[in-house]
Amino acid sequence: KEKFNGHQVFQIKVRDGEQMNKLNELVNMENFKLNFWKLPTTPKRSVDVVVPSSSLKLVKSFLESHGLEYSISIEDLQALLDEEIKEMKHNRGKERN
Amino acid sequence: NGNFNYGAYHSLEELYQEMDRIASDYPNLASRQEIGRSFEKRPLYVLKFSTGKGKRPAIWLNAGIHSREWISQATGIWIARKIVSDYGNESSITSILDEMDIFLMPVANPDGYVYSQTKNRFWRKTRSRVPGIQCVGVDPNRNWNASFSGEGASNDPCSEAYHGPKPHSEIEVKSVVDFIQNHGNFKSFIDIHSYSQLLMYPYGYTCKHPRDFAELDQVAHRAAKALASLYGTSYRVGPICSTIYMASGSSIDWAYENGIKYAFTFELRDTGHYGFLLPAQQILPTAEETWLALKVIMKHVHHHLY
Repeated sequence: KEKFNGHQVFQIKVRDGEQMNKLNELVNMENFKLNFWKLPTTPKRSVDVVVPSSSLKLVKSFLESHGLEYSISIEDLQALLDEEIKEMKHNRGKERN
Repeated sequence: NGNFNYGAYHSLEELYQEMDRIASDYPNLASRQEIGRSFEKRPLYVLKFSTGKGKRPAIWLNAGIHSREWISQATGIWIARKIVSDYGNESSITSILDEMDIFLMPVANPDGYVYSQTKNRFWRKTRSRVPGIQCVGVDPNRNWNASFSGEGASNDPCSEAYHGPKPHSEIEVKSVVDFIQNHGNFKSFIDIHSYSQLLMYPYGYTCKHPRDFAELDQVAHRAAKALASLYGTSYRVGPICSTIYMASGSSIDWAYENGIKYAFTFELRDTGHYGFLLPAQQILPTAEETWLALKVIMKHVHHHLY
């Protein structure tokens, strides 16, 4: 089972076309191993991306150096997934009872 | 019957059992049909809701084509139970089913769904493999024969938006295509995705407006208004191309180009805070509000049979 320990989800806001181009550069940086839940489309729409722990510093520094506004929408992805699995198991138990 | 928790996420097996239970509970209204097998040989099940015989005008409801969008499968199964419990008790669903059939596919990509529950929660595509290609799966919403391999789809097998080697190469897509074409009397095709709170209509492969633009836009706005009336959830409405991005080979473009006029696609909650990890406590409100929008569309289809 793939684990996402230390992974975070960033929500990135883009102001204009120039920032959109910068964000697309990030999309193409394969060594960062990013998982874009939704790809950048227009400046109006924010973008959600899963950032692995190994890339957190690099991605933050990329975003900050290009003035891209971001917030961390999920602090610990694995904790959330563990909670989801726990809840599903709990519900299965309830159904059997 | 009180045993199935609609406010929780479930395994494929549990969803399939519940589909079977709905059919058993309402034998005169619902039946579970197998329309094919997935790449990994799992059954592709559809619930048919019908009160008549023959190939009556029909509505296709499709959910879970992208496996990680768990709210769409959960909403699909809730809708199934809602349809059977409303028939005979709620006037609009009763009158629709007195004249039309509804086909509902809550898990359109079962292999991906199982994979997203056991290996990678963020899996989107099918699980098909092509000899000589390292990456697994095709985006089943780029695989339909509607400007196949055009703008907004990738020819890279490792991409999340890979269109596949040829149109309908994915057995999950082909099974639906064959079923709809053999039936020949579908009037509406509605696909359910998540997330980003959008209600869209054709086209995705071009930014040219469809010939029924005005009517589709008006129906979609009314549906979004009905949806918002329950919890204030705000949806944006428009053609796929201008509302999100260009996407060729999508299910509703195929449906529309094959004569199914009322083609819509939903992107359910939320707008990115949880994304594909929408907490289970939001399943019921999401399903309830989505149902209001679906009813507006289905009533319109019923009143405008062509």
